[in-house]
Amino acid sequence: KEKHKILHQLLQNSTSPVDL
Amino acid sequence: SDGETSPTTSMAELDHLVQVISKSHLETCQYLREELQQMSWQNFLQDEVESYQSKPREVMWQLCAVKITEAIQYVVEFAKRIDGFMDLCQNDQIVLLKAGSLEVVFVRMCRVFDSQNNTVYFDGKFAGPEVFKALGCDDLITSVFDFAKSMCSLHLSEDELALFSAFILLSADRTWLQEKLQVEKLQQKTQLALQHLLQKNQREDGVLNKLRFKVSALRSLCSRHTEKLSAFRAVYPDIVRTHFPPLYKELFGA
Repeated sequence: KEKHKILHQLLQNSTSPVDL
Repeated sequence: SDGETSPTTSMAELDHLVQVISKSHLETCQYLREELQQMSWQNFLQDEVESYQSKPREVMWQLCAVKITEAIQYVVEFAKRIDGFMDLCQNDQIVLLKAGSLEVVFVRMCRVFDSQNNTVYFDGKFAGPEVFKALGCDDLITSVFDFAKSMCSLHLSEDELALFSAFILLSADRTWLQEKLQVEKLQQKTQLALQHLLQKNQREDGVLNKLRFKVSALRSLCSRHTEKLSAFRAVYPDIVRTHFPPLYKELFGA
């Protein structure tokens, strides 16, 4: 999990393209 | 059913899938068609080209890594909005994104590619392959431009591009998948939806076959990108470690 910390975060976040 | 669909997938279901995936694509495509039209397709001037060419290799690599990472963030958002993707186990979500996100960036590149001038939108203007000379990857850059040109020649609609992108992301033959069958089902459904859309759009039969060839071309481009990155990292390990975007390093094992 540590190895893909950012990907995990991106997958869990409810971001919208505007937030990117 | 017209014989093309499986007994378990109705036409209404395929139409729905097309709608959902197209909407996800439009919401996450980084540049809308209207925005692209306003970009005025301005090319870099000769002195600007020379300024990119005279950048140190590591600076140009870092700039490109940043641009690729930005584009990939939109692809991650696209993936999250594909029906069923978030129901996959987290290992498989990561595996599919690690293997497929750059491929989708290359697919999406045809939206910001000017075939007539052989230029791509990069860092605010349209750039020809010579702009990327400082990277020291002329062969890869030429292949990426050739790929974009051949994608453009298919004149895919946004809907078709969306479905093809989803099909690429949901590749069930990626190594290290834990629930391969689950991914296979999603990919098959996406392929049916793409076929259904192509028929509906009255595209000639050859388009699907041409797209099938693109799958192997994309894999080759991505493995060559990995090779180039390894070669670069061997010379500039500290630059990669300290200056490259963390997401880029996670995805490409840098």
